[in-house]
Amino acid sequence: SKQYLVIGAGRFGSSVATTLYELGHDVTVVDINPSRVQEISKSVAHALQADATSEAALSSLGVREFDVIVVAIGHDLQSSIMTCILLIEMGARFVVARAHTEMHGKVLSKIGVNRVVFPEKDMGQKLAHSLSAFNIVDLIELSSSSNVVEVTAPAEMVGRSLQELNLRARFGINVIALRSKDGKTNISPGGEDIIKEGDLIIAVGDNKALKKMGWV
Amino acid sequence: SKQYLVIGAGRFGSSVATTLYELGHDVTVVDINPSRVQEISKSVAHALQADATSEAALSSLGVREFDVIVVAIGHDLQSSIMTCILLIEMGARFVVARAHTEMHGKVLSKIGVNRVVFPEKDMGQKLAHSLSAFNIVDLIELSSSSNVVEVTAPAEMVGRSLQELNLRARFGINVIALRSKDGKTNISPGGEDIIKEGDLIIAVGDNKALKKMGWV
Ligand SMILES: Nc1ncnc2c1ncn2[C@@H]1O[C@H](COP(=O)(O)OP(=O)(O)OP(=O)(O)O)[C@@H](O)[C@H]1O
Ligand SMILES: Nc1ncnc2c1ncn2[C@@H]1O[C@H](COP(=O)(O)OP(=O)(O)OP(=O)(O)O)[C@@H](O)[C@H]1O
Repeated sequence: SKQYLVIGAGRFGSSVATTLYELGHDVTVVDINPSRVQEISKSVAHALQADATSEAALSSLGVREFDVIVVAIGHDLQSSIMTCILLIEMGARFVVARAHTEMHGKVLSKIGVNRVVFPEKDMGQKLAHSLSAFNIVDLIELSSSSNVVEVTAPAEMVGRSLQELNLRARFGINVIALRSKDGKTNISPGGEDIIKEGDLIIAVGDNKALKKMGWV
Repeated sequence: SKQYLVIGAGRFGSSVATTLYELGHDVTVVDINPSRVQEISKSVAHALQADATSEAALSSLGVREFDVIVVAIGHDLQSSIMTCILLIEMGARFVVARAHTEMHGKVLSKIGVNRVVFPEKDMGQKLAHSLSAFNIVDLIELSSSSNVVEVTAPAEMVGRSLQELNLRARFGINVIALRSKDGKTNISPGGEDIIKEGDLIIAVGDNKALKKMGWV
């Protein structure tokens, strides 16, 4: 399991942090606002109050120890950019930052942020697609209540082909990738691909279906 | 094509509106702020300045004419709730509202909003899952650049089974549902299901893959 740092415990940051923690990872959250630190401390391993634009505060955190750092500071563009610059200068391995506008996103990419996300813009697009496509009620259900999961292949699936297992028809689960023990990833595997022991199954499905499988 | 009304042209509302418009729908956007109306008018059919909490303004819009109304007002909880109450009283057919907090969401559901969305919370969960699952770079690519599309079955696919077509292995496209001409929806179809003439194929895929198919 990996070590994650989330800076900024607004709705987006809190959601990233608590979900990662529920997935079994070691999550540290930093926020400048003590009441937000208090709130998030109920849902993650470590919550600390600090100003992420302070080089001293960041260096004491041990920025290089984390596999991924998520900068979820929202409206304060300057703080967001400054925090990212500091993290990158301190040797952060992988930085994901949430951007407020296209311009903000461009600046973040230019300073070396590895991945920029636009939560409101992306969800707006997803909602529009689901409202546009078929029976509105069905597809809104599907697109906002589905998840991507990664599970070790259960014993009863090992040695069987995806076609044989027919997870889609039987459980409404879509296998989008298989990753073997030696780390090779097979994206969009075909029906004839066989599940091997130690394979990680990466699947998309409705939350209810995933719960039934015990996969979420 | 359907008629959509989007109230509130922040980042979320603008994204919903412009995406729906790009998908070929008739989109009207309302915002109380004239500069936001100006900005969004470049990207949609109709943009109007109005206060959505005003019964007079809403009634002149012809609330019942719209297939779907999206209330994308952000921080102002009172305006969001009041707007939804007015819309429902005026006979709006399907209302989707974005909620700011869990409590806000509960209130909206109770007053009869058909679908409540939590953009920051949902994107936070999606990002967490993609950061947690396999090779970070692959899956972040996949989850934020994929889309749900709905297309009429092309002639060359009619009469063939999904297994035969093997869209996943050949193109990286996942068929998540089929809807026949008579309106029956088959969610998570099996490999032996045959594509019929006039079927609508609802699929998920990477944007590059979808572009190659000419499906987006
Ligand atoms: N310099 C900083 N150091 C640490 N945390 C910060 C700093 N600046 C802002 N934050 C925190 O980042 C969090 C998110 O920022 P903000 O509230 O501006 O965004 P938001 O748009 O409301 O977030 P969301 O949309 O995720 O709810 C806040 O909890 C805030 O206290
Ligand atoms: N009563 C109202 N009538 C019409 N539009 C309104 C009303 N109140 C707010 N709005 C508009 O709703 C839009 C979105 O609201 P707001 O800016 O509070 O949310 P936001 O959190 O910044 O949005 P986003 O996260 O989508 O960027 C704004 O453009 C604002 O002008």
